[in-house]
Amino acid sequence: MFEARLVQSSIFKKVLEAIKELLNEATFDCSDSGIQLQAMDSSHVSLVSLNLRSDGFDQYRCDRNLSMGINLASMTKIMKCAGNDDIMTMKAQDNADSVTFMFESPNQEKMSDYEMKLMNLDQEHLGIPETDYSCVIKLPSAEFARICRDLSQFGESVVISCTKEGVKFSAAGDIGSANIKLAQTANVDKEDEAVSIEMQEKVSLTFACRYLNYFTKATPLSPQVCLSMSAEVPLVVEYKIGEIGHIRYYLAPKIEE
Amino acid sequence: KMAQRSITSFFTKS
Repeated sequence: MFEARLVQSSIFKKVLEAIKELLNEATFDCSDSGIQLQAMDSSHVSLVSLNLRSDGFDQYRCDRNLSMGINLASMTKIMKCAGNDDIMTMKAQDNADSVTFMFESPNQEKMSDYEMKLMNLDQEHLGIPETDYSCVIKLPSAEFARICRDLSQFGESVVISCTKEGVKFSAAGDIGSANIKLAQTANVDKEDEAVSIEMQEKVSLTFACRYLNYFTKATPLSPQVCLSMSAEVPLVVEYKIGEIGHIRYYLAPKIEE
Repeated sequence: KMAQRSITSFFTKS
């Protein structure tokens, strides 16, 4: 049997917000080590990889590996029924064709449970090679969301160029062009507001704005986001999820035809 | 003109 209890159900709500526009359905793989999800968007341009470690849950039990195929629109309906301060428990029997979500109010005066049917999804797991990235940029997640939003007004693509001096985001289109440069922050009093760059080699890559904007739906999960880039490989956009895990988005670059 | 690559051209099925 599988049972996972999370005192802060809001974390799970935010995780769902972070994937539901990119994916229609996904398989949640539950094992002793936690809950994992890997899925591509329908155009196979990006890949989402979610990892929630079992030790990050308040209670966790998984006797046998379980793959739960879930329609994310259905799951969104159920998660809307949870209060932000509710305690959430997910429960499924071995080989079950449904999963139950239980929500308890903090004072335990209201208890609700919702059973959701599982789907059979064709699972395609992709092997993600270990990569030493040429540039690793950490910046406030709200700043990154703002940049993606602002630049998507100018064109379909954003060029991200990283040098030792800083990182530049550029877009160009019918109305003109836009450039946003961020320098490394000099003093890091507030870690959450820092911009830091680790660079081995400078990199400049072009990405679709649309997908970057989908990724920024994860902004409420973490005050910082980490961008990893190397020439001619997918960009990694990573948000930490508190003490429980992370969500990573991989985005294939655009190339000169 | 820029062309969008597919993620499957970088990551292989495991």
